[in-house]
Amino acid sequence: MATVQGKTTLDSGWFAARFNEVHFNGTQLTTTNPPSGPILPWMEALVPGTVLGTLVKNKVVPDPFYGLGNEAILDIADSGRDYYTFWFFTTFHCKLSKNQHCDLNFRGINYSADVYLNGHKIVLPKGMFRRHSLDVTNILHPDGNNLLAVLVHPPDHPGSIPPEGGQGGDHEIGKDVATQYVQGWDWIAPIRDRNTGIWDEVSIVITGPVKIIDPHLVSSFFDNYKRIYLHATTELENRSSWTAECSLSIHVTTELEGSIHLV
Amino acid sequence: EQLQTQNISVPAKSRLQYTFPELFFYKPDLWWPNGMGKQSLYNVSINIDVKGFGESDSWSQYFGFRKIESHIDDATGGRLFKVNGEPIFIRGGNWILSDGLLRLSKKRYSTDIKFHADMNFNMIRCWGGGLAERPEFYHYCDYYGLLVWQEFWITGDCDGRGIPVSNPNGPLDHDLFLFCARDTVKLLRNHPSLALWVGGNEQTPPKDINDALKNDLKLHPYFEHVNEKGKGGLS
Repeated sequence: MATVQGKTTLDSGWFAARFNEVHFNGTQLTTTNPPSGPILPWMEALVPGTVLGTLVKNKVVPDPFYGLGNEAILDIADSGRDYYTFWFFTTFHCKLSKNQHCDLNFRGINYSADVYLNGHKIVLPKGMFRRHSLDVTNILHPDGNNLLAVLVHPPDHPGSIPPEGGQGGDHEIGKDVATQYVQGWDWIAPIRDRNTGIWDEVSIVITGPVKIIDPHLVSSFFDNYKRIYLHATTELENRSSWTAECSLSIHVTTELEGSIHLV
Repeated sequence: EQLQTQNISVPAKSRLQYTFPELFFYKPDLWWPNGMGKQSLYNVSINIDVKGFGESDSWSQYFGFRKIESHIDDATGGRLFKVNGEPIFIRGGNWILSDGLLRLSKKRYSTDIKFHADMNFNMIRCWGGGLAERPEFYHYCDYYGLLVWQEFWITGDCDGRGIPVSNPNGPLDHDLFLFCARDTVKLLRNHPSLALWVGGNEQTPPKDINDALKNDLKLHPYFEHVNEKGKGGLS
């Protein structure tokens, strides 16, 4: 049975483990040796979320926002980046029919990652505030059952926290394109993992041969807001090997009540 | 209220940009900030059908018709805002993020942002040392009428100030910063609550980054032309 077109969010069924406690590589994890469950070193993971969020969820560390809990958590400056370099693993079902395509989307990873899907490796470049969209059509399993592992690396310059604290710690985090409050500020203690993780939505999106990319809507106003024009632009990508004859429509409705729309 | 369909050909293995003929609306409900009126939202959906295949992809977004203008006032040095031609007294809250472990649920965003609206605020400023906020954050700002002042990831204390003085040249990889900025703009640009992009907190980014941001975010020449003739203006 083909998977229905559209978006499926991958926000459950994730496991995580510290990378140097896992004795398989990404190819093995997504082929012959997947984790069988939340058995050490693996634990249930919070995705989207951070490594520290996962450790708190599993009570490996205390909640940093209660009492002096944050003092009991090892800072990345003392532990080294490897300590907060984590594997995240999940499975998902996706079986494509002819001319369907599948994208694996990450809306935010801090800071970089190696993605393994069914044994294939894809390197995700650095940057906390960028989306990654991977065309995985040709590496999905024909039976629809797919194994996904993501090795997430912390920011390149997590920096250290001076004993007296201070705005932005030792300022090293400013060398990266990442959030900067994580080195501590006058209103917050340092975040020990610097928010490393798959911190925003993960999804798979099934489309046909042509997909819509990042539409842009703009309005212009005339005659004291009586006349208004909506300007819409979109990118379209045809991934097939033939010219696609398309019917492209835009539809603007206003919801009157519940699911009743005025057309 | 509007439906328009166009037939187009997309060559094999290619990517193109397509602009629809403009859609006309007569006196649509406008989107207003909290305290000034309703937050009227329209659902805009785009669908593409491929001959011989059927529906290939679809996209939808809640959209509000509103015009936001702002400028620095010579007398006070403060920034003055107008929405739909009406001056607005800004009552703002400063925002870093909803949770330091980035457990950013829709329910949490809804509750946090409704709280700002209940406090009679009409703007949230997303500080440059925090996040470029997520679409779910913007959705609830659209819904509850909170304008958003969104800063990029520059703070004086990490990029130019502090003891010892930090690197004033910002992040090491300027191209990466600009890539992230452009991608973030694409992610968030259709939300009616998005009022202002700001280079950073309490300072401007390094010159090359600042120039590039200003250039990329400037008004499209088409709309400058429209403004010059006094015919209308850009949202």
